[in-house]
Amino acid sequence: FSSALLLDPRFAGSHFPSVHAEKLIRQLNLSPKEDLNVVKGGDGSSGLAGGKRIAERKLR
Amino acid sequence: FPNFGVGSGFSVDDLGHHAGYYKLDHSHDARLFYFFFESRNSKNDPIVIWLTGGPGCSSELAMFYENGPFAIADNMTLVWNEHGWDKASNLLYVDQPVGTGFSYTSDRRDIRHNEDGVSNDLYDFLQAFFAEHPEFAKNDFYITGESYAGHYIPAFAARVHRGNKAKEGIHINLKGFAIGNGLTDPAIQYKAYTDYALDMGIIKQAQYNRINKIVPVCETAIKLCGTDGTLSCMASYFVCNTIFSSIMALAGDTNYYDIRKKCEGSLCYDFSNMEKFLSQKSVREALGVGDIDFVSCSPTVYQAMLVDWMRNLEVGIPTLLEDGIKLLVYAGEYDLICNWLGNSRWVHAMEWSGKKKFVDSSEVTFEVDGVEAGVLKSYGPLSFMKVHDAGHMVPMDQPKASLEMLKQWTQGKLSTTATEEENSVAEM
Repeated sequence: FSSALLLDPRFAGSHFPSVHAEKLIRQLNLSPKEDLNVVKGGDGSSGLAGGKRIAERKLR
Repeated sequence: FPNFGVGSGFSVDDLGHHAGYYKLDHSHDARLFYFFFESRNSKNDPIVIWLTGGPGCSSELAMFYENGPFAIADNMTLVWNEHGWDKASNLLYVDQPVGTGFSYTSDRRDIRHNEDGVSNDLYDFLQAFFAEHPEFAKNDFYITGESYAGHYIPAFAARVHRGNKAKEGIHINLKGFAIGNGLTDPAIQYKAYTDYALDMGIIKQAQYNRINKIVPVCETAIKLCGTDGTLSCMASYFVCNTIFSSIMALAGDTNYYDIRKKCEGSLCYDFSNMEKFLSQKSVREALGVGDIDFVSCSPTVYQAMLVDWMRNLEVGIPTLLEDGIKLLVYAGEYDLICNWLGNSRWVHAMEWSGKKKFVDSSEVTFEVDGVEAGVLKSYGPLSFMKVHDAGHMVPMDQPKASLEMLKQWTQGKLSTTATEEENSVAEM
């Protein structure tokens, strides 16, 4: 039932989640540069030191 | 924050505002970004975490446009939100799931596909957060959120409750969870679309009859999806969304987040100032995010949750109610996509010891400054509120009412202060 449905052309196109995701972004007038926040290679730029798992700063 | 028009009696030195990264325990290389705003009222106020939906949209959307401490003015300065939820709580925002907002990974295997992944990440985060802030560990703790967070929230509440029972780590003083215009029980809520659309004059009877022919197929597909289906869950997503898209094909440019409004082309709201503000060097330095991207809404995270979409998250709620954990379900009356009718129906249908008393309880009016702001039904730990003059984003449309709702609910006064009105309206 499920695989037959997924191959049915009537359910292609505008029903795909990728279309819905892009529509949501346009609805809110947003323009994210990336589809996903993924960085190249593990970098410690989030300031974690000494095995701590949280790096927090006060906003002044 | 720089660019901050302080005013209102606060010195810029110590606003009790924090931002940070948490290196996610059970991940390959993921980090969750969060904001923490200490209460403007008292340190003893409850800790409230807010989860934004999408799925895959950043918490900053709600922070700046709904219930956060401040809003963004057009000249890129911040101004206090007079009805920010940090006036009654110590407020946490987390960019989640991984890959959303400032939260990032270097390994795509960290992308989450279901509520187990999401709720475990949030539980791990809480453990680290309360280790960093032991002074807040004893405060009452509430989980809140909106839209697709109707999936995250019950799963996260159940995970916290399970961790407490198993003494897994720091005890989290979970007192309740609140879902605003959420998607929690798809079978009931998708079936309600045509009824709501007919009631609100969006479709006519003949169109209602035609579209309703899809409902049984959708219900069957959701049953097949169940709690662990994959392909069947994808199929139910396609089938059931045909109901919604059939309605929208008739609704023209109606804004389905608020049917009182229209969308201009595909533009329904303008949240672009948020991206502009967060791209400023001074702001990024203040937050300590360096040149990490900001992904306001992530299409990849959205699609990764495809298999999760049609899952029923109501199933875990009765156990929490029986253990005295409070649930508030609220919905703005003009939202179509997560409408109050579908939410009311699954709340009334829940099987728990107080079901009959809740169903038989009278509707009472929820008043703010002597004006009716909503209609409320309560019994024991369960409350349902239809919020007047609001769409999908209740804190944005009714900031004062939503802050008052949070205050009364967390203080256990929500049902007692509302005005009794003997008009027991039969549930439609």
